[in-house]
Amino acid sequence: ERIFHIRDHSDVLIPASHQAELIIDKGSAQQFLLKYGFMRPGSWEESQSDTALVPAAASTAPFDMTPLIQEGDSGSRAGKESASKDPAENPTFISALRDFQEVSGLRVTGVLDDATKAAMNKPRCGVPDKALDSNVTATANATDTRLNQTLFISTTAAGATRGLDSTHSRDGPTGSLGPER
Amino acid sequence: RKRFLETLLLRKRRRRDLTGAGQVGFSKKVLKWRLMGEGYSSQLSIDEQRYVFKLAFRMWSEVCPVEFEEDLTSPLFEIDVRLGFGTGRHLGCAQSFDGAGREFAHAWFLGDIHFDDDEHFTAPSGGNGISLLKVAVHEIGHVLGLPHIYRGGSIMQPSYVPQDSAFEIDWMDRKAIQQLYGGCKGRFNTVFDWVRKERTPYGELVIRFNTYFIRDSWYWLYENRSNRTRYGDPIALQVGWHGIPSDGVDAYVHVWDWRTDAAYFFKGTQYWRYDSENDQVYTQDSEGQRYPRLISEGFPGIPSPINTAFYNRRDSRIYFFKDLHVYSFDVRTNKKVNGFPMRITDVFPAVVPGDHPIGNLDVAYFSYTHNSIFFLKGSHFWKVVSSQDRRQNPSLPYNGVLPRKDIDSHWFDICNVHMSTLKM
Repeated sequence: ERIFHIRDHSDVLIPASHQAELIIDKGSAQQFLLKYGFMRPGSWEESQSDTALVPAAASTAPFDMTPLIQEGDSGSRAGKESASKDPAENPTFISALRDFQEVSGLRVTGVLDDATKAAMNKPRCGVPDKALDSNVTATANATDTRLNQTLFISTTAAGATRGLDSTHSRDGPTGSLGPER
Repeated sequence: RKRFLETLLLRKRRRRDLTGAGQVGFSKKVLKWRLMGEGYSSQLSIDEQRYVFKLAFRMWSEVCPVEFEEDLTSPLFEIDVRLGFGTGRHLGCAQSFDGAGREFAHAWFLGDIHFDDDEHFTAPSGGNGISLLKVAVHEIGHVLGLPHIYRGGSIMQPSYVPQDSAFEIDWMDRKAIQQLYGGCKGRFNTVFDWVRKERTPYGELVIRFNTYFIRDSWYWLYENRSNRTRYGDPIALQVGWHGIPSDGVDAYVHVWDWRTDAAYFFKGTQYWRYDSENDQVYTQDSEGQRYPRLISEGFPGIPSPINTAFYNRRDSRIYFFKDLHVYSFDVRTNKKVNGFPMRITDVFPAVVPGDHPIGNLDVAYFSYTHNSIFFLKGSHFWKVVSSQDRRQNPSLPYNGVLPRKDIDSHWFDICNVHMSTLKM
């Protein structure tokens, strides 16, 4: 039990603003799939041809930001706009959902059912489950200052993914992670 | 001064290089970590938080050749892993936390770890909530280079799995991290099977043995059945073996026949007799001998210090090894056997020419699990041909030494931890 000092526990109650938004509909599910790597940023834009920006989740994730991604927040705004078109019909969304259901040990239906929502709402780590596509590797040689550390890491994470779990593998790093600028 | 920045970058870059196993990861063997002052959690005491992280880092050290040291004083750029708690937008991080529920932490490969302080983290002994220890071990796995692994029992599963009992890093996760950093290697001072008599709850007398590896001032119990060391090992030598030199021993010999049951530790020019019943060295044994005693007194004709020794039950002799020679001592006559010392290569000939430890052995160990004698030296071992081997292949020479193998391919996960975490 969290330690409280006031009889009504008001000092440990978490204000609503500090509650994570639950995943209850397809739009938030789509954000989840994008954030954790089950959907690639590019594929999602292609199906929304009039948006050129990547959604915030992808751009602000500490592990898969590429220098080509400009402003993270605008992406999330774009994400909401795209929600107006029903992702349920989006084949990419459905296949990503099936992928998530498969790795989570759920029945693979491609439908955002309650069990899938519950799995998405579990407490979890913020690192993506899947490495994103390999052109992130090309950015590995960005300058190595702490601010750019995420760039270096995501590539390597991709490399690490590859060596250990073939179901998530993508093609390997294109070599030379050395000190080139 | 003009190239200062360049040296700065260079130093940092060298830290992130290829690991011993040729993978991209930390190339350093000892990493520094620090819980940032501006990132303390509001839920646990600072000591609790630091203790949990110390234990989490130690758990990884127990299974891979990387040690972690908490460093509260060095300049920040020398810290390899910085940890901190925050809510929403936090610690200058590009990814905000989402509040209580869902995302509870994230980490950077070869870098930092952030925890969402809106989550209800609990210390290992805490009740409900999210185990901070479990989350920390998971995130440190990311820092070291492991991705999410969808496998029941893996600590690297992305979603939190409540734990009803203490959790450990399982076999597959150990192999995953060793794929990145290689196995744990190193010399041992001695390896032995400690045999003791115990009574079952029904009063039956049973004889049990456990295998122990000693390196300098710490030791591991090796669980042969599980192919790993005991969870939580290594332990400081004086914690488990009372009265023997705390900085390590040269050899352990258990003389066990129908007349004698005596365990001895050897170090330098002296030896101690160990009272297995009371788990401490004798100051005076039942025959009135006081310990420690000089080896030359208890085993006339045997030089000291020795490299190692073992008792051979087949001929009731102790074989002492020193440099290139082996001495045989008959415990029934309490005399050195005529004809010894002899060259080790003569008494234990190589089965494959040229593949022999020659001398200066670290360990000569008779294993009850394998019913065989092993010679350990550096990071390799040589198995001595056993009677079973000769039944299968009569052409093998008596006491022949089979080709060497890596110790860590036979006895797994015997890994050092940083001295600062030894007494946890």
